[in-house]
Amino acid sequence: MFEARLGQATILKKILDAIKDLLNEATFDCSDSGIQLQAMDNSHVSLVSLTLRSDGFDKFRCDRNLSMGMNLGSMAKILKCANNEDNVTMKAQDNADTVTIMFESANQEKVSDYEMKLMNLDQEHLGIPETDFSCVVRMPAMEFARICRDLAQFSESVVICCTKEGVKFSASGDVGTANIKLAQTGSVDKEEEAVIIEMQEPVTLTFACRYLNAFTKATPLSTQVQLSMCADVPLVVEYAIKDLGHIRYYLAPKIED
Amino acid sequence: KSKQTSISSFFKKE
Repeated sequence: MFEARLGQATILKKILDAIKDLLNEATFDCSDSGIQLQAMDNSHVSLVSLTLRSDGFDKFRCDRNLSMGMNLGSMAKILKCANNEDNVTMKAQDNADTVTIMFESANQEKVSDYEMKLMNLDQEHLGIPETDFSCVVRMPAMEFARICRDLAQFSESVVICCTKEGVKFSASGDVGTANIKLAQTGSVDKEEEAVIIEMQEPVTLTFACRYLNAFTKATPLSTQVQLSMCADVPLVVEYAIKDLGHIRYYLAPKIED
Repeated sequence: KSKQTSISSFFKKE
């Protein structure tokens, strides 16, 4: 028996919004430690890794490890039926071929449940090696989303250059060149407004704008985003999900042809 | 011109 309950459906809606542009379907691996999802996008350029810890749920029970393949479009249709403040419970029997998603209004006067067919997905699990990153940048998630949106107008690619002075995002195309520099913040009143750079070595990498923009769909989950970079390895874009876990996106770099 | 690499070339199948 698997049962996981969250106090607010809005968090699940935001998580789905953060992955559904990249993935059509995905397997949710449930164990007593929580829920994990790892999947590559269709073109195998990026990888999404979601971790939701069992202790972050209002109620969590998983008697046997369970892999639930879900069509994310179907799940989105179901979540659209929830009010943001509703409680949400996911339930499945061991070896079941369906999952039940139940919404309860705060006053318990409205209860709705939706049974969704599960899918058998061919899942290719990738081992992600530990990396000592040359640069780790923490910055406001809204600022990162704004930069990705702005630079996508100028080019398909964005160059991220990180030094100890700051981080520079550049795009160059038919219109011309765009550069956005962010310096490490001195003192800030609010932690969520800070730009913090931990640099071992300067690094310059090129990435496809459309994937960065897809990652920024996770912005409503977190006030800050963390970018981890190292020469010739995938960029890691991480959004923490408060008291519940995190979503990490890995993006393969573009290299000189 | 830069070329897009694939994520599976960096991470090994388990």
